[in-house]
Amino acid sequence: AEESGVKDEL
Amino acid sequence: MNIFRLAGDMTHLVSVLVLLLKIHTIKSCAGISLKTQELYALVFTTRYLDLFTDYISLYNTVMKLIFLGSSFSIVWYIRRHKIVRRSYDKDQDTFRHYFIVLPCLVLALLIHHKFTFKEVMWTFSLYLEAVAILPQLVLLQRTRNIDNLTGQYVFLLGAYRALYILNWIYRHYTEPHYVHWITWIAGIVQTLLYADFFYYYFQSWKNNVKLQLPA
Repeated sequence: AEESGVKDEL
Repeated sequence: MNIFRLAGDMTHLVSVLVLLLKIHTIKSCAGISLKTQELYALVFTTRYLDLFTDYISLYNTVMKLIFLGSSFSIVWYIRRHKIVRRSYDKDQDTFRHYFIVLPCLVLALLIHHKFTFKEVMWTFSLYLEAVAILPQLVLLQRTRNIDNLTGQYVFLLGAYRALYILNWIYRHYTEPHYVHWITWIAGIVQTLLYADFFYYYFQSWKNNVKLQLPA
């Protein structure tokens, strides 16, 4: 699965 | 942004500021592992490379700058400040960086989502953050007498991790495409490392006695 969303986390 | 994520970030922020303020005010870093602090500085440096390439939000940028600034300030205080550095217990803080850094680097080179410099560095930072607390936990165990602020610092860091797991569970159910197993596994490993510390922290709090870890 392609990752998404998580890159806005610190 | 959900409530768990915000609470997690705030706990993380408070933990770092508590530590920086403690060192600045009492001019002592007794009980603090320089190794762990250097690893955190490396974690933030390698994770926030996107600071230069992607803009997410003002909140995101400001928080990244605070974490970078505070982690390097703490390392500077322990290494260079003429009074603070005298309180650093070098002989007790013996954990070797490369025992932690090298396996994380190899793992990031092997297991990642995309083989690009930024992505591998980002993955490396996740693995590294998961285990960066180890020198601090070893030092706590050796020192036996843990002062309140050091205990609170480690407790707040552990709380930050636990809140992030709640955040992931929440996002998993509310955002249909929210999938990131590398983050999950590294995060769960990291939180488990605090389990033992949490147990003794709550025991000492419940019985109202000074926090001590068993030898």
